[in-house]
Amino acid sequence: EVMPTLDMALFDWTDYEDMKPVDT
Amino acid sequence: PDPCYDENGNPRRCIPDFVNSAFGKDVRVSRTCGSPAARYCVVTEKGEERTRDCHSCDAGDPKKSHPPAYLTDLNNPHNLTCWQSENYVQAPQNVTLTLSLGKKFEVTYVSLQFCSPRPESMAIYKSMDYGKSWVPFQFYSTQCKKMYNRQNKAAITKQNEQEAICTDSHTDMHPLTGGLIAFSTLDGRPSAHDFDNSPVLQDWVTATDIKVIFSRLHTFGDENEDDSELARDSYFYAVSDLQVGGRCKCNGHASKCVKDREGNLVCECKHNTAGPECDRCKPFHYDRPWQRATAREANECVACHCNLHARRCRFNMELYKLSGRKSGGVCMNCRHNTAGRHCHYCKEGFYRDMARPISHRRACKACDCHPVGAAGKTCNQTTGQCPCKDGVTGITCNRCAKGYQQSRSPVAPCIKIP
Repeated sequence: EVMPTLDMALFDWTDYEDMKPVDT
Repeated sequence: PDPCYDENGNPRRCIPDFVNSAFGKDVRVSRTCGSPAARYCVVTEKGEERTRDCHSCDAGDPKKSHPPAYLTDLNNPHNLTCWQSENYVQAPQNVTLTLSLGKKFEVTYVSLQFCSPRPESMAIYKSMDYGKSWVPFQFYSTQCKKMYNRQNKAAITKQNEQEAICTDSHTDMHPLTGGLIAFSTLDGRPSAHDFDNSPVLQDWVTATDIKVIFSRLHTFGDENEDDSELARDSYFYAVSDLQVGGRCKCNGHASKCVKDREGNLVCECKHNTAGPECDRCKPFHYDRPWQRATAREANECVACHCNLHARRCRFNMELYKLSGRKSGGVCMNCRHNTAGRHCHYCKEGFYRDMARPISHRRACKACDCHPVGAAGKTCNQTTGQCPCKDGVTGITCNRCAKGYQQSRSPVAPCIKIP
């Protein structure tokens, strides 16, 4: 069973702008 | 075979040949006869009878000149060539001979063979800084106290091994020609038998230049009588051979001295040493402090251990002592993402690729921890495992664990499935 990798597009960066990786 | 290594290739102490370091060198002399041409007379004695033969000293005539080059040319007893000073240069005036050896030498003796009577007083000096400063080496005088304010034949003790002695030996006026003065630098020095372990004496015998000052002429006492001019023309200093016996100083790390690109005489350093006297370690060989070689121990310099990841290193005495005087090198600017004193582990954010040796250029791989799933960028040095947040798994923390699903929050990227 292949585990899906974390999808960066699904994350809500509101309130976490400072955590957002540059290239996202 | 290289004398600096034994038949098994192990380093061992080596020293340059013993030479007359004055041979063929230019000697700067303060007052040589012949400019202008002048009469000089040689006194010979047969019993009570003295005879005087007069000649001309003429610098312009090769057959009548007595240039400084005769001091250090080939000394052929059958055809003596003598340097000669001007006439009657009497105290307080003096005549100075200065010889540059071209580099540091460990001097064993300084000798002068005279064509004239030996001086009544003379002094030998040495320089260790190419003529900037001078240190007395030895004095000769029938009146040590008066001439040099030194006691005749003072005792040398362990406390003053670098003291220049004044002696009245070799100061007889006879023989009128052919007399020899030979100063042996270690004579009478208490630590001479243990020279290897005596930095004081090693320093004492070291010279870059030698200076001889003739301070007072012997006379028959007729220089102020009638016909004093003829008498005075019979008093001068003349030397056929100036020798400085010794070895090129290389601290036991070279078997010979050679001319470098600039024509300077330097040691051909072995044992990973460098410098004109092999008196320091060559670059990147700072794993232990430089030391002079001894009969028992070559004390070669050792390269730092940086696993091929650094070109420079420095010595750290504390580490050296802590290692039991084995290793004190510290690598500088470790490359290829390595770190540590020996560039022997991977720097933060990298981990070891165990499929390659530590000395391989790509021995360290980037951790590549997921920007959201990992709790930090530093992974385990040997496995590469990143620190994962709750519910996250994978070596780089890039997916949710079983029973978890991705959320919208970068703070808790995986939440339990209800």
